[in-house]
Amino acid sequence: SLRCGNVVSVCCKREFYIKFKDIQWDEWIIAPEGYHMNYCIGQCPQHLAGSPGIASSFHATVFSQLKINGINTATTSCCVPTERRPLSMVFFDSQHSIVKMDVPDMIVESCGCT
Amino acid sequence: GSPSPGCASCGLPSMERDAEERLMTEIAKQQILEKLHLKERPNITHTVPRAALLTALRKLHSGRVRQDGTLELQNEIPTRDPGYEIVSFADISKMDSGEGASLNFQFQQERGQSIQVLESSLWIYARSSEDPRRDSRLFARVFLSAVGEVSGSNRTLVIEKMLEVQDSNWHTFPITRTLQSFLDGGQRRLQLEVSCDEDGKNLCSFDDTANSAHQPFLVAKVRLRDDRSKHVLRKR
Repeated sequence: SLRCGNVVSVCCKREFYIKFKDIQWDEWIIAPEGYHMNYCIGQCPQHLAGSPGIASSFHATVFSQLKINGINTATTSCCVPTERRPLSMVFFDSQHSIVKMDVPDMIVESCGCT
Repeated sequence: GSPSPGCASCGLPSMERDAEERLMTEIAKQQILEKLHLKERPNITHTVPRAALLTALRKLHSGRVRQDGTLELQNEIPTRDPGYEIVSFADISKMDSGEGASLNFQFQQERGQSIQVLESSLWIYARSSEDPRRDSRLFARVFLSAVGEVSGSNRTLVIEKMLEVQDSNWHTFPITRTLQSFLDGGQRRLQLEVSCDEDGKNLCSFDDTANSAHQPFLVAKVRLRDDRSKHVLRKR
């Protein structure tokens, strides 16, 4: 997956860290102090959408070939997360109990074109 | 097909970096609340004593407590198991007889949400016997009492256990079935009474004072029951 630079053109992963203190959520989230949310951004131009490493799946590559050959041109390709990672969190709930939960799909690891 | 760097099919318009990050932060906040099964961010009106919190977290082995008191979660790969752990600290009310204490735990279940208790235990700190000539063992009993009842009346024995009290230490009492029955009954306040006295002197520490590291707590490993899969099976 490409990492975004300052100027975004092609589909890439933008690193984005959320610090709970900055959003005043540190009083109820005990750990971690923040997390790398990350997100996907950028275009999926026709000539790149089916490329290895950029296409989100084999299915996306096939569809890209259809588009290049003028079939099913109405479909558009979009830059989306292709791999995500869970995150362990410890927090206070509304009853002031402490909860430890493994939350799935919290961190975007890589992006690709649909 | 849009000339802007945003992906038009995702509906994300091209915007300044700051605005984009503000939007992402708001989306992240919504996502976190939803994933933690919370309607809104909890309003923390009173804090658990820091010492008690650190003790509970150490007991849970949830992570390493750094020297500055912050928690570093273990560098393990979190599971995709939808289960989670709850640590609930007791609100303590001393019994009139002075033999023990009544421990109150608050639980709130969303309507229609069904929780399966995988494992649960009550953690109590027992001080060592002051008289070295005394037997170092002590009988401790945990009762389930009806909410609103006078302490010592209308209560059911949940578990009794012999404690070794030569040294002050933490002791656990398994209460998985008790907690499951309580949650299945749709109640909110679990009231337990603990009796661990020696010659009328209570050796269990029930200090409700701030900064008490020995505040009793309840640990539960639970998971949400997936009623949808049951429904599909029934249909089949």
